[in-house]
Amino acid sequence: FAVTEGNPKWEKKDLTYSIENYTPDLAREDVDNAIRKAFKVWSDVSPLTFTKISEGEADIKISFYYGDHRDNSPFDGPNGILAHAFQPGPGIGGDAHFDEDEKWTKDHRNYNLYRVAAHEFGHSLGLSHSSDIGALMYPSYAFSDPNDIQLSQDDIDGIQAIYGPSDNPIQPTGPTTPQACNRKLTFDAVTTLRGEKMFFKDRFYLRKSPYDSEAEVNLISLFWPSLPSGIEAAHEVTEHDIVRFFKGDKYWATRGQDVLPGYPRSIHRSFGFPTTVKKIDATFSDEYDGKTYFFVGNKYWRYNERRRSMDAGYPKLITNDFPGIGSKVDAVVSDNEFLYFFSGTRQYKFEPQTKRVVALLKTNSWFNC
Amino acid sequence: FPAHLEIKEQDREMVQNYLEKFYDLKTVGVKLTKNKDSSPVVEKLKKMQGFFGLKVTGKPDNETLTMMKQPRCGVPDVSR
Repeated sequence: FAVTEGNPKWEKKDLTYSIENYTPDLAREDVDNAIRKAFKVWSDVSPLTFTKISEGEADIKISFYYGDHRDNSPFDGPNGILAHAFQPGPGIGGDAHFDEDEKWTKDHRNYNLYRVAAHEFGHSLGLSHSSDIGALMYPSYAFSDPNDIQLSQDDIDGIQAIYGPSDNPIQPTGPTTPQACNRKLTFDAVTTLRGEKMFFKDRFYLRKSPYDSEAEVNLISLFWPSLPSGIEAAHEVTEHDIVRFFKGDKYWATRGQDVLPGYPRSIHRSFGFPTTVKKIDATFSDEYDGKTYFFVGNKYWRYNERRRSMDAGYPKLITNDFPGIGSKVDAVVSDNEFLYFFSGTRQYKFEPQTKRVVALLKTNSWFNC
Repeated sequence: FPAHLEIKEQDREMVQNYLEKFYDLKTVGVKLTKNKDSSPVVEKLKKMQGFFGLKVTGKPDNETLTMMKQPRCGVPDVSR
């Protein structure tokens, strides 16, 4: 995180705000609600309170403007710059301005007012932009789930560096952005994707191309806005150029950056899992024999992609056919005739022909740390 | 693939504007030019690429241009 240069801050904890005008894009109560929720994001993790006033001059004044609105930072029409805010101080200090040339929404469509307002109020309170891709104070707009705005630990650390901890006896915490070289890194899912590897963790993916020595970390929603966070398993079916993503008893299919229509679908109806199977832990698809393996608890299932049915005789115990990898796995991916199983911070390089583990690795061995 | 990066005039202006707005690039006498590794534009580009976790090349490559075209907050990334 970064605080604004000179460390400007409000000297009081109880702040007021006013909504000077309303966008016609939303009902007034929707604007009120978005702004109230956006302030709550910050009051939940700091000792600050925010009260709306309609008379007198508020500390933070909220307005919607077109183009040049005489503050030396004209708006630029649709897209581009969405909003800006001023650092704490008297007069224009703390004020937040929203570009009326944008279409403001209360859902996943561009641009969600609650999401943008929460970011701008970070500036109103003295925060500058963060370079943490998972932080609310990251400067670019990336948003998919209107009900899932959560401050990252980076945002919480930032606001608490200025105003101190929350008055709540249980200190709030937030998710952290995965770091490729963190030795304690664990993954939710791993898959190949057109010759690259994609590792999934919470809202994020880590992407490793054979042509690039470093991993790219970004939000899953950047590639696939309609996929949920917390993907639990994924595999690529190279024959069809699709990747399937699993969460709970649903799955999505993607081709490149497109989520294919008609998804999510049920794993029970599509693959024939019994209803006792609630989620998939790990999966990979063997491009040579057209078999897809699903790991569920301490068992695994095998699906025939060509016949489109589950092979007979399954499920089987993981420990019988994949000895040495433990009885339960987080993720699996195939590479050069080896399978790589992920379990906690461990990674097992497994040779299917000899049915043995040939190397024990850290999960982040792929990232040249 | 082109051996040398050639960017469109439109992109050139976009890079210039972006760096002026968000990276405090001074407008007087500074223009985006080719083969000037030490120019203020290159330095600001490197700063921007580092901030966003892009490959730091000092050149307006595709990833950099894509990032610059994303909708964003109007507050500069570096202080003024």
